[in-house]
Amino acid sequence: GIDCSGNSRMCCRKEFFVDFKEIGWEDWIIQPEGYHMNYCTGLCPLHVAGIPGLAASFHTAVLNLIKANNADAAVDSCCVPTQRRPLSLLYYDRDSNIVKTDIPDMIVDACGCT
Amino acid sequence: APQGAGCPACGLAALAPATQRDVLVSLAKQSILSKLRLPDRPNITQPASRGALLTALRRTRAQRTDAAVSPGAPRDGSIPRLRPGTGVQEYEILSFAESGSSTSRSVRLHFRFTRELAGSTEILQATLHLFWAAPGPGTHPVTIRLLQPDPTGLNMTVASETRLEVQRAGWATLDMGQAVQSLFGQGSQRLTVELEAAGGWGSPLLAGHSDSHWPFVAARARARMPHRVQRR
Repeated sequence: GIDCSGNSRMCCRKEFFVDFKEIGWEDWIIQPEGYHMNYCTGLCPLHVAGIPGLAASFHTAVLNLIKANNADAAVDSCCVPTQRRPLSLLYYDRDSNIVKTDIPDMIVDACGCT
Repeated sequence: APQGAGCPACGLAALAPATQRDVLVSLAKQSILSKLRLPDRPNITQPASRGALLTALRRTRAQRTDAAVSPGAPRDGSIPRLRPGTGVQEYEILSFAESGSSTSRSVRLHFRFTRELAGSTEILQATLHLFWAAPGPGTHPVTIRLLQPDPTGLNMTVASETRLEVQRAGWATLDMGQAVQSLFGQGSQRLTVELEAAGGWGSPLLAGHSDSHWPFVAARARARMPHRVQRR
């Protein structure tokens, strides 16, 4: 996977960090300090297409949308996550209990064209 | 979509950076709350004291001998994963005691569990952690009763009764998996524990429960798997 840098327009992983303190969530989420909600963005030229991705069925759905909206769009590949990992949280629930859990597939580690 | 171009899938114009950030932050909030099955962010009314939390985390981590904790801590925090690779969301819940009615020989403790977890998880393990006060010479029997509300909700019935012999001050644990599971099964949220010390000992727990000796229940739960229909 490629991390977005500079002004490359290729499919890459864009880092995006949500700081819990900034959004006023630091009182009920004890750990970690924020959420790396990275996402995939950029173009998938034909010669890059074909790298297997996690969300093949998602890819088909999005491609159908693109064809429906832009009949002349020559796109047959999409920039999607290819590697994800859990977000581990330690937080207070509504009864002031402490809960520790791992939410699967919440953090995008790599993107690719599918 | 690349900066400046419209979205190829929905045809909307690309968002201005500030608007895009607001959209992403609200998406992050929605995603976390929905995955935690919370309708809204909790308002903390009774935060656990730091001493109680650290003691409870330390005791549960030490006790978890079978957990397959990944060798490396995740990069985004210091929390070891519960059971990586199973693909099923697991929870570790620490419920700290609320003091209930007490007499010179007995004390009642209340533990509360949230609706979200009660309805959608199955209990894998639940352990009550108590710190005994120094009982004095000899052994002192303590009877521990788990009380649950009866169907009318007006009275309490004894779900189980256990007798322990206490010889010295220190931590003790009691398995409560079945009691907590049946509590969840009844849709109830509050579990009451009654501790009764036989003759002359007084209250079996430290008077005033110092922070790091605060009683708590540590439970491990797993999300119930939705009923899957296999297409042939």
